[in-house]
Amino acid sequence: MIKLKNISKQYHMGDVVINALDNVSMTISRGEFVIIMGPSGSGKSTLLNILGVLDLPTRNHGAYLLEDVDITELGDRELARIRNRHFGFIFQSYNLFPELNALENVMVPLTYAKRPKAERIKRAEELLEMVEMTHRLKHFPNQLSGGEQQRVAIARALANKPTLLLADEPTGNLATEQGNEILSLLKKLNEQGTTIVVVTHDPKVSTYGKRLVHLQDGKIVSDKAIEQS
Amino acid sequence: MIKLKNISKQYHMGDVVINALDNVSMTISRGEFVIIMGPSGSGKSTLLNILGVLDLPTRNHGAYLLEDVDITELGDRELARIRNRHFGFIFQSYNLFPELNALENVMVPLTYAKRPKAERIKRAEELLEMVEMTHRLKHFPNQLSGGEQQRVAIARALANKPTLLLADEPTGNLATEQGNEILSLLKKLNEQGTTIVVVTHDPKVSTYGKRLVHLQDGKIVSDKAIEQS
Ligand SMILES: Nc1ncnc2c1ncn2[C@@H]1O[C@H](COP(=O)(O)OP(=O)(O)OP(=O)(O)O)[C@@H](O)[C@H]1O
Ligand SMILES: Nc1ncnc2c1ncn2[C@@H]1O[C@H](COP(=O)(O)OP(=O)(O)OP(=O)(O)O)[C@@H](O)[C@H]1O
Ligand SMILES: [Mg+2]
Ligand SMILES: [Mg+2]
Repeated sequence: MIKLKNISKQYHMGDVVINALDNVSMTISRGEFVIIMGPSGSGKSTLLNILGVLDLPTRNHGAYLLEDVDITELGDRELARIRNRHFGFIFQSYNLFPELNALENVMVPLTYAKRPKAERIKRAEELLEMVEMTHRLKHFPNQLSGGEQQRVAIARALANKPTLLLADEPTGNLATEQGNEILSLLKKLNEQGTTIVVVTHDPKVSTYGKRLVHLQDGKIVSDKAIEQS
Repeated sequence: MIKLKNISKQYHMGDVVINALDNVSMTISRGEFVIIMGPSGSGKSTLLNILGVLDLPTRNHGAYLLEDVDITELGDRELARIRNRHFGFIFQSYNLFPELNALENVMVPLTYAKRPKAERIKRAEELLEMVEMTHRLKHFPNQLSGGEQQRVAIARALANKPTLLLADEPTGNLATEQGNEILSLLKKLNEQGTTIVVVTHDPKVSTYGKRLVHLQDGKIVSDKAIEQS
């Protein structure tokens, strides 16, 4: 499904070059559940952004093949179309639209499927019920706690039934029990066919995945199947 | 040092009243290391903001005595003075100044102590070295990873050698090893006299504290000493 070949992402700060990603290659097949771990600053969010075509590798520093098409050759509109219809994102700092309330935030991705408004409202309410946020539908992001914002972001990421779900620390602001509920939900979605990539610092989260990739200083240092218990 | 008496914090959403904090009373003595846990939305960040005088209880809903002075009677300038000179904050979403780089962010609290600039730069560099961020001094917040931003926020919170340190999920974006380094640092500061209140979802973090307070639906449901191992 996805092939990253020799991807590098460089930032230039004056005359210093920072290799946020350094010659990274990996293949992700449909239906996988990949966990990405590594120290702070090792390149995890950068890798996730490139996987989700929110960002591109540095020019001439690798290829991203999505179903064998090199996406670095596609135009912005085509990238946006792929991203909006097929990918779901949960960002490290949630990234809800501050001017929309919880319900409206979850309805945004549903506009791409062009369903009638009443149907979109119903679907958004069901998603928010799934993450136990029914009691806060009309709250704006700045009227929600950290974990509540994170749960709204999770509901929004799942709205379009994405084929690829990319989650950066999806349970970082949730207590253990609530975090486990979200992870069980992700596991169920994966069993139903969604390909999932989760960045996490929590070793417990990694037990839900099927494959564990370790990053360090922008490089993949290990990439193995997880023993399913 | 701090006495909260029957504190309530209410938000009015149309005709619904949300009790973010509901009749909370607690006393914090100098040198304590208090851990606050509880489900998402239970009132932890609200409690921390009130403890740090960033927010006030709802009118006529309780008193906050700081060294026996009712701070709800003080004016904004006096509250700001106490806060800037004596308290250090690590917020749930870091809250760095986006227009200042890492070094400048850490230097901001040092302006209150009115030391010469060269001294402030040196102190800020030492703090950033303590959280292993020496390699990113000139980066702006949007050029830093989540955990790097969190570490800069920690350095900034410690800049003024605060008597009271309030930390909301201070290791939420750090890998286990890096998180443990920060917690050992907090433990050392506490042994040297800093009063510390940490909100966390991570049971491992709670092992560093001396007292554990559980919140649920805005109420304190348990408040006990932690067995030191
Ligand atoms: N400005 C506001 N208006 C209305 N409700 C609010 C506002 N701010 C917070 N709340 C509500 O108050 C409750 C407590 O919020 P708080 O941020 O203290 O929770 P928390 O325990 O820190 O949660 P988390 O673990 O998710 O960060 C939440 O249910 C939230 O929806
Ligand atoms: N815009 C930028 N300019 C310069 N350097 C950057 C920029 N964005 C990221 N970096 C650097 O690239 C490196 C990788 O960042 P990334 O956000 O991918 O790390 P991460 O593994 O997600 O870390 P964390 O666990 O702390 O979230 C970091 O060291 C960071 O300082
Ligand atoms: Mg990150
Ligand atoms: Mg909170």
